[in-house]
Amino acid sequence: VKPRIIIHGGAGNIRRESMTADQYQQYRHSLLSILIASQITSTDVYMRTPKEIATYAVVKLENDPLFNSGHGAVFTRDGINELEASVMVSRGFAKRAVGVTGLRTIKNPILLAKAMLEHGDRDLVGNTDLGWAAKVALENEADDPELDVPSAQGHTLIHGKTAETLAKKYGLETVDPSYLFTQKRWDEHVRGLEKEKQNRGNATWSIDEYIPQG
Amino acid sequence: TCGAVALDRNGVLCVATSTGGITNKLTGRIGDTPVVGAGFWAEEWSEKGDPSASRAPWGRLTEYLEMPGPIVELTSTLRNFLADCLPTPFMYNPLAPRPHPSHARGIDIEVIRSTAVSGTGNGDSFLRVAAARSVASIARWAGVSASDAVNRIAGRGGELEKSAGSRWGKTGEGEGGMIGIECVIAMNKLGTVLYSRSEILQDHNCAGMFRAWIRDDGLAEMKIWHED
Repeated sequence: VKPRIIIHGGAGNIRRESMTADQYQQYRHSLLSILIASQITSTDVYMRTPKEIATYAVVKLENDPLFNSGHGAVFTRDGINELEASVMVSRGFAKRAVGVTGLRTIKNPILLAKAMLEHGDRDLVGNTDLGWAAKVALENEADDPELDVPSAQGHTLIHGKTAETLAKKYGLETVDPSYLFTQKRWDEHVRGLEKEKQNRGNATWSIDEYIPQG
Repeated sequence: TCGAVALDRNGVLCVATSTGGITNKLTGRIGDTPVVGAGFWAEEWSEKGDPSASRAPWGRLTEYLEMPGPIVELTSTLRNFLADCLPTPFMYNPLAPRPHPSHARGIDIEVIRSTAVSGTGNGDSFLRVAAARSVASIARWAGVSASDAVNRIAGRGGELEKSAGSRWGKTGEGEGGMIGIECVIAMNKLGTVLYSRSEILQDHNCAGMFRAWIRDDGLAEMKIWHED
């Protein structure tokens, strides 16, 4: 079968007339460069599995402030970033799917979902040959008692603090919440709340501009 | 939200999705992205039996079986490699062996289909209709192509839009889109791949969706609007 890849960066009230040529070129450049980088990665003998390729592409999208995830994520009503991610494979993992939610200090939530998927296989079917994530977790577990929490086991959807502790256990990069902040998203957050206060619409969507819906 | 769906040459699919959620959501609100079957789904299933009685995209399989061609015994990996070198989307592989006449009627042919989708838009609507899993279920049980199923869920007038009722276009309810990949592999009893096809899936019912993919001819394409 011919290998394939497709990526997306969000959908919503993205009107042609409200997008400037510069903005269009920014999105175009980001999407195409991330796509082509992922395509090139797929030819790398170590990155051949679709799990590696898809999560590689999403990590790049998370690091790009144009898109509503990771750096550049939207704010809740309280002005907090709460991130979510998921990964699912059609064949080869007993665990099949993982979701993580309520994350505030993880730089790349998709890597946590990926590590949980791999780790789950160790718990469900005793498969210990899981690659670097599992090995790092074992090392971290040994030398930091705080990380000696039960592993993700067969769990599929994990929220908040426990998920963040697991991320540390797997050696994933944690950041200060301020890393996720971008002025553009903050302005959208403030504008929405003000609009709602003045009864000019609700705070999560606008007919005039693209407000990320997730 | 951002997402990616990748397919490797063994037909394995992976969908990865990440998001900050809805702007000004309640703190603690959980959207569709981490919820299995709502914002993401990947599934593989087998369809046995006579594909000649099957639905539209498999019609060509019967044609393929009828085609004359030299019988050459190659290992399935090598055949796959050769098949990928030929022009797509319809891959005719003259080097593939013709199945033994007893297979000709497709009785021993197993069709393995798989699809993976990632959703983006108002997550609460995706949750209300379990959008991602519905796409795979429609493709699997209604015998239609996955791109048709994506259209029925995320296209204009699809389930997402219907779930928003009168609020569609006013509150962002029901607004969104989906991307994905479908893969079809037909094998005979010997495990010989007779036919394989993969297709990019994408549709949205709102004004636009940021997406990019590698086309059949290997070129990268980016789109925001339907009529880009």
